[in-house]
Amino acid sequence: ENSLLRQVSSLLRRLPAIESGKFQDDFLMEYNDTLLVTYLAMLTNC
Amino acid sequence: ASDAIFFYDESAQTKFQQEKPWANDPHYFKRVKISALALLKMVVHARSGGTIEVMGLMQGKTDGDAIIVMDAFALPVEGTETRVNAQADAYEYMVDYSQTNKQAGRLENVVGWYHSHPGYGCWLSGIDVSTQMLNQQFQEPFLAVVIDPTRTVSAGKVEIGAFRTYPEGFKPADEPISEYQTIPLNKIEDFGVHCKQYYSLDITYFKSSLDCHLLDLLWNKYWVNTLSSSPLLGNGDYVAGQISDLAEKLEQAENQMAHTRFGSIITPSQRKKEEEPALAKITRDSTKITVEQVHGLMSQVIKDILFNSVRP
Amino acid sequence: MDIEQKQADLIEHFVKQVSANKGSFLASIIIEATSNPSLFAFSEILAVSNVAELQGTEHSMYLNLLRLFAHGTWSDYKINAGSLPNLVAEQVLKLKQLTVLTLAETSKVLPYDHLMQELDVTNVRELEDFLINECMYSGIVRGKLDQLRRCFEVQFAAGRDLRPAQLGSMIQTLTNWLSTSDNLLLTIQEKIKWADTMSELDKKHKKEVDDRVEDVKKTLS
Repeated sequence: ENSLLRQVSSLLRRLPAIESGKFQDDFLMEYNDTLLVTYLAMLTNC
Repeated sequence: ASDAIFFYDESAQTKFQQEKPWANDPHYFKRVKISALALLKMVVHARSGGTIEVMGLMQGKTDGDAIIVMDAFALPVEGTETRVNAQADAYEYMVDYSQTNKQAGRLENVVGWYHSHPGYGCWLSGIDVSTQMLNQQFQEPFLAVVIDPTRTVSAGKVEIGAFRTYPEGFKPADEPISEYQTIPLNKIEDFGVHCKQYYSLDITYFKSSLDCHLLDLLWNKYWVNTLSSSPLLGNGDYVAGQISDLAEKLEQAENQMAHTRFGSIITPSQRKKEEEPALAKITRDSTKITVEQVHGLMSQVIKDILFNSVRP
Repeated sequence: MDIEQKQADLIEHFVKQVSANKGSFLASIIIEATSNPSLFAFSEILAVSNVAELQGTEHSMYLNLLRLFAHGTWSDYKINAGSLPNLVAEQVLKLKQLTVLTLAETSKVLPYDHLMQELDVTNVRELEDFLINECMYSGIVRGKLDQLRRCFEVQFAAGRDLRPAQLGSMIQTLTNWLSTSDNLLLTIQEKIKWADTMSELDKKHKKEVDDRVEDVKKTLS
């Protein structure tokens, strides 16, 4: 079914959704911030 | 059968109004049923207010010990916690709206009011309690609903509470412990002073068959919105505020420890009732903040794996 | 998906027309199909046997034209212009639109210079007008024009007809995606089990501590 194949092709072309150095930096920074919050929370619990 | 709840029996409602069973029992109303439409409207209105408190009215009926909220409408007032009677600005609007509703064939009466507490939880402040007491004096049956749109986003579920006040001077029997919620330090006194003057009602929700159909149609749109948003990014200010509040509470607890001679060692006979020590509450608050952060991060990581790790 | 819905009726119409005609009549239908402003897919028309029969006949250039519109670009036309019929303005526009789709397949960020070269456009203004009016407004492409970095960031591009070799890589990508999702689900299930186990251990530990505290209190009292 050509219509479905075209839609699938269009969908697969969108992957990966975001791929850039800046995004990786922001993502890892957010990751680190959350891990820091978790670490601080464990210290608080202790 | 699911749509039967939408039927309005005027004669039954009038009879109920005349009987006034709540007059003899301050705890008469125990349940609230909110329609999907009313809930959506209230939450969207609360969220649209941002950090400013907004308010509105709810329309519905009663059914035994339950108040049924069929619909809600916003009032053109803001900052309900900053004034003694914010509702006064909207009296004309309320009257006009109610009259127009009746003309349009909407038979339900106003059964309550709702307002938002952005970021500081679902409870009634001193102003809210006096407003609700006044309402319950002259407009029974009347319900107070509080929505926290900020915590709704960060928790991923609607933070909502329904309350009714006790009459002036009424001393309730020991209430069952309600679900713990974090109260910011600057609001804790207002919360504590008035928390015994009202009780919370159990909330359930209902929707019509048309609502079901429409919500099914919107399912994909809902998922696109959910996947596109992140509570970590959207609620950064709120989280920073929570952490700052936690730090202040820690400092306060530390000062209390320093001033109390024997710390928190109180013999069992001197303890009037089981109360969580301040540090335990702080621990719970910090756990809650962390869990919400971890949930947000988990969703980001899962999205990253699903949509960014595959290449054509 | 919107594009597919929009052109589904057109495809059916042209397939019917092509099925009911042969030989020279097909040429005009092919020209009409390739000029239609709402049609961007031609593989269904190509699949009709009457069209395939044009191969080796005097009208084979129209078959090549249809193949060009199904898989080719404006640059391909310029290279092979000798063996293809002259294009009318609508066909030129359509081929350039399809060229943008092909370029979007390879890269999500399309530099203006590359686009101008591929589309034979002389200045940025003309390029942006083309991208906005002919591509975005027709719904085949969604994206952002970054004038500072002189590039077009593609967020969505409609799918073109598949070339014969493409199906394999598509299946491979889908398989990879499926296995990534399966692994993710397994990981999530493991984490849930781990969380449940840790919670049980924690409760058990808490109970032991509470019991010990009670024992000590009893001993003291």
